[in-house]
Amino acid sequence: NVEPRSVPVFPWHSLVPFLAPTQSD
Amino acid sequence: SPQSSTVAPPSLPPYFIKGSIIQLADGELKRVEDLKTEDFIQSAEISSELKIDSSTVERIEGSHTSPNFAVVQFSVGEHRAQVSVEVLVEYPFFVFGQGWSSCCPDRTTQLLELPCTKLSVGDVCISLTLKNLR
Repeated sequence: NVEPRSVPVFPWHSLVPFLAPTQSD
Repeated sequence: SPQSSTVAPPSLPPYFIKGSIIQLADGELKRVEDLKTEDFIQSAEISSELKIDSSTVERIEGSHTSPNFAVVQFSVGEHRAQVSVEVLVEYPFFVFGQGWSSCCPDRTTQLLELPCTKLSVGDVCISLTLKNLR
Protein backbone atom coordinates (compact mmCIF):
# COMPACT_ATOMS: atom_id res chain seq x y z
CA ASN A 1 0.00 0.00 0.00
CA VAL A 2 1.31 3.38 -1.00
CA GLU A 3 0.06 6.23 1.16
CA PRO A 4 -0.94 9.34 -0.75
CA ARG A 5 1.54 12.19 -0.43
CA SER A 6 0.36 14.88 1.90
CA VAL A 7 -0.50 18.08 0.07
CA PRO A 8 0.60 21.30 1.75
CA VAL A 9 -2.24 23.40 3.10
CA PHE A 10 -1.69 27.12 3.50
CA PRO A 11 -3.64 29.41 5.88
CA TRP A 12 -5.79 32.04 4.17
CA HIS A 13 -4.00 34.94 5.82
CA SER A 14 -0.66 34.06 4.25
CA LEU A 15 -2.06 35.20 0.89
CA VAL A 16 -2.90 38.69 2.07
CA PRO A 17 -0.21 41.35 2.47
CA PHE A 18 0.05 42.61 6.00
CA LEU A 19 -0.10 46.36 5.62
CA ALA A 20 -0.13 47.82 9.08
CA PRO A 21 -0.27 51.60 8.91
CA THR A 22 1.59 53.64 11.46
CA GLN A 23 -1.01 54.70 13.98
CA SER A 24 -0.91 57.67 16.24
CA ASP A 25 -3.17 57.47 19.25
CA SER B 1 1.86 61.73 6.79
CA PRO B 2 3.38 58.49 8.12
CA GLN B 3 4.98 56.31 5.49
CA SER B 4 6.35 52.82 5.91
CA SER B 5 7.97 50.61 3.35
CA THR B 6 7.98 46.86 2.97
CA VAL B 7 10.03 44.66 0.68
CA ALA B 8 8.55 41.33 -0.39
CA PRO B 9 10.76 38.24 -0.51
CA PRO B 10 12.70 37.91 -3.80
CA SER B 11 10.92 34.72 -4.80
CA LEU B 12 7.21 34.10 -5.12
CA PRO B 13 5.65 32.10 -2.28
CA PRO B 14 4.41 28.62 -3.27
CA TYR B 15 0.79 29.26 -2.26
CA PHE B 16 0.15 31.47 -5.31
CA ILE B 17 0.68 28.56 -7.71
CA LYS B 18 -2.60 27.44 -9.29
CA GLY B 19 -4.06 24.45 -7.45
CA SER B 20 -2.55 25.35 -4.07
CA ILE B 21 -4.84 24.37 -1.21
CA ILE B 22 -5.85 27.22 1.08
CA GLN B 23 -7.55 26.73 4.44
CA LEU B 24 -10.12 29.33 5.42
CA ALA B 25 -10.69 30.33 9.06
CA ASP B 26 -13.70 27.98 9.36
CA GLY B 27 -11.58 25.05 8.19
CA GLU B 28 -12.93 24.89 4.63
CA LEU B 29 -10.35 24.07 1.95
CA LYS B 30 -10.31 25.91 -1.39
CA ARG B 31 -7.95 26.21 -4.32
CA VAL B 32 -6.17 29.56 -4.52
CA GLU B 33 -7.74 30.33 -7.92
CA ASP B 34 -11.25 29.73 -6.51
CA LEU B 35 -11.02 32.22 -3.63
CA LYS B 36 -13.66 34.93 -3.51
CA THR B 37 -13.79 38.27 -1.70
CA GLU B 38 -16.30 36.80 0.79
CA ASP B 39 -13.83 34.06 1.76
CA PHE B 40 -11.36 36.66 3.02
CA ILE B 41 -14.06 38.77 4.70
CA GLN B 42 -15.66 35.80 6.49
CA SER B 43 -12.27 34.43 7.56
CA ALA B 44 -11.30 37.79 9.03
CA GLU B 45 -14.63 37.97 10.90
CA ILE B 46 -13.86 34.65 12.58
CA SER B 47 -10.29 35.68 13.36
CA SER B 48 -9.66 37.07 16.82
CA GLU B 49 -6.49 38.93 15.80
CA LEU B 50 -6.80 40.00 12.17
CA LYS B 51 -9.09 42.39 10.38
CA ILE B 52 -9.49 43.22 6.71
CA ASP B 53 -8.50 46.67 5.59
CA SER B 54 -9.05 48.33 2.24
CA SER B 55 -5.84 49.36 0.52
CA THR B 56 -6.33 51.61 -2.49
CA VAL B 57 -3.60 51.61 -5.14
CA GLU B 58 -2.40 55.20 -5.44
CA ARG B 59 0.68 54.74 -7.60
CA ILE B 60 2.58 52.02 -9.46
CA GLU B 61 6.11 52.60 -10.71
CA GLY B 62 9.15 50.62 -11.73
CA SER B 63 11.69 49.84 -9.06
CA HIS B 64 15.13 51.43 -9.08
CA THR B 65 16.52 48.12 -7.81
CA SER B 66 15.58 45.81 -10.68
CA PRO B 67 13.28 45.74 -13.74
CA ASN B 68 11.68 42.63 -12.22
CA PHE B 69 10.31 44.70 -9.33
CA ALA B 70 7.63 47.33 -9.01
CA VAL B 71 6.84 49.75 -6.21
CA VAL B 72 3.14 49.91 -5.36
CA GLN B 73 1.94 52.72 -3.13
CA PHE B 74 -1.23 52.06 -1.15
CA SER B 75 -3.53 54.23 0.90
CA VAL B 76 -4.49 51.94 3.79
CA GLY B 77 -7.60 51.95 5.94
CA GLU B 78 -9.82 54.76 7.09
CA HIS B 79 -6.79 56.84 8.10
CA ARG B 80 -5.45 56.57 4.53
CA ALA B 81 -1.96 55.81 5.75
CA GLN B 82 0.57 55.72 2.93
CA VAL B 83 2.38 52.41 2.56
CA SER B 84 4.82 51.50 -0.22
CA VAL B 85 5.54 47.89 -1.09
CA GLU B 86 8.31 46.69 -3.40
CA VAL B 87 7.25 43.45 -5.08
CA LEU B 88 8.06 41.26 -8.06
CA VAL B 89 5.96 42.47 -11.03
CA GLU B 90 4.14 39.11 -11.06
CA TYR B 91 3.22 39.25 -7.34
CA PRO B 92 -0.59 38.92 -7.07
CA PHE B 93 -2.83 41.07 -4.89
CA PHE B 94 -6.51 40.32 -4.29
CA VAL B 95 -8.76 43.15 -5.50
CA PHE B 96 -12.20 43.49 -3.83
CA GLY B 97 -14.94 42.07 -6.03
CA GLN B 98 -12.50 41.27 -8.81
CA GLY B 99 -9.89 38.72 -7.74
CA TRP B 100 -6.16 38.27 -8.30
CA SER B 101 -4.37 41.16 -9.98
CA SER B 102 -0.71 41.96 -10.55
CA CYS B 103 1.45 44.60 -12.20
CA CYS B 104 2.28 42.10 -14.96
CA PRO B 105 -0.60 39.60 -15.25
CA ASP B 106 0.92 37.87 -18.27
CA ARG B 107 3.96 36.94 -16.20
CA THR B 108 1.79 35.83 -13.27
CA THR B 109 -0.20 33.54 -15.54
CA GLN B 110 2.97 32.27 -17.19
CA LEU B 111 4.84 31.54 -13.93
CA LEU B 112 2.00 30.52 -11.61
CA GLU B 113 -0.85 29.64 -14.00
CA LEU B 114 -2.96 31.83 -11.72
CA PRO B 115 -5.70 33.70 -13.62
CA CYS B 116 -4.93 37.35 -13.05
CA THR B 117 -5.94 40.81 -14.23
CA LYS B 118 -3.88 44.01 -14.43
CA LEU B 119 -3.45 45.89 -11.17
CA SER B 120 -4.34 49.54 -11.75
CA VAL B 121 -4.38 52.82 -9.84
CA GLY B 122 -7.71 53.06 -7.99
CA ASP B 123 -8.03 49.31 -7.39
CA VAL B 124 -8.99 48.45 -3.82
CA CYS B 125 -6.93 45.52 -2.52
CA ILE B 126 -7.54 43.32 0.49
CA SER B 127 -4.95 43.76 3.21
CA LEU B 128 -4.72 42.84 6.86
CA THR B 129 -4.12 44.72 10.05
CA LEU B 130 -4.24 43.72 13.68
CA LYS B 131 -7.53 44.09 15.50
CA ASN B 132 -7.44 46.50 18.37
CA LEU B 133 -7.32 44.34 21.46
CA ARG B 134 -8.77 46.27 24.33
